[in-house]
Amino acid sequence: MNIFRFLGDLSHLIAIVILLLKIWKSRSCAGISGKSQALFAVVFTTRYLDLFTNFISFYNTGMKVVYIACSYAMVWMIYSKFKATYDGNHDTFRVEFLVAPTAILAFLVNHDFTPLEILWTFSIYLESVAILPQLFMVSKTGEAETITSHYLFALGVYRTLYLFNWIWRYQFEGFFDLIAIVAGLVQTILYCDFFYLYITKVLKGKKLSLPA
Amino acid sequence: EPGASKHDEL
Repeated sequence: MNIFRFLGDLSHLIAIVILLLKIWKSRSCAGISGKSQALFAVVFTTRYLDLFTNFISFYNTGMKVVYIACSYAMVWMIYSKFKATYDGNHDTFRVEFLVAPTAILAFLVNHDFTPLEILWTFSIYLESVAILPQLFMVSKTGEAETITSHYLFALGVYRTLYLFNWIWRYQFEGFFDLIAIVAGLVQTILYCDFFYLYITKVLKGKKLSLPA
Repeated sequence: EPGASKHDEL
């Protein structure tokens, strides 16, 4: 465990907690894409099936359980508890355009043609694009609440830190996982435009709004 | 070690 990986996991956790607290405290999930959150629940579920087959550490197991629990809590809040505030009219990204290609790719490009490994690969590919419905929603409405921006920023930082983690591991452990690295790169690139807006607008105290 | 069968990352 190096510092990049630990800070990456931490910012991932912070992102999720920010969003959970935002929804819970404001009793509203306005501006949040339920589709992205549902995709993340699928991502965690398909990736962490190794909870049943493979013990790595208490840290590893604990974080996996927390991520899964949080992702389902999020889906429950959006589609059940605070359903009335969910902005479904603006959450119109077609998720089949993400799920189908990533599923097909997971069958074609994987480390090992076994059910668990294919599901793991699928989750890596799907995670890299799962934020698109949320980014699409922001671009459609032309703005995001500041707290939603913080969430997106922390989530983007997480994968960026993982890139440094992979450089570190390659350098010092000779370890690399090409599937994770390529998908992680794609994922980070998707956040770049948002990073720019976040730094130039949100950090200067302005609400994130896109030019018309 | 390409082909990490043991995924230790989150």
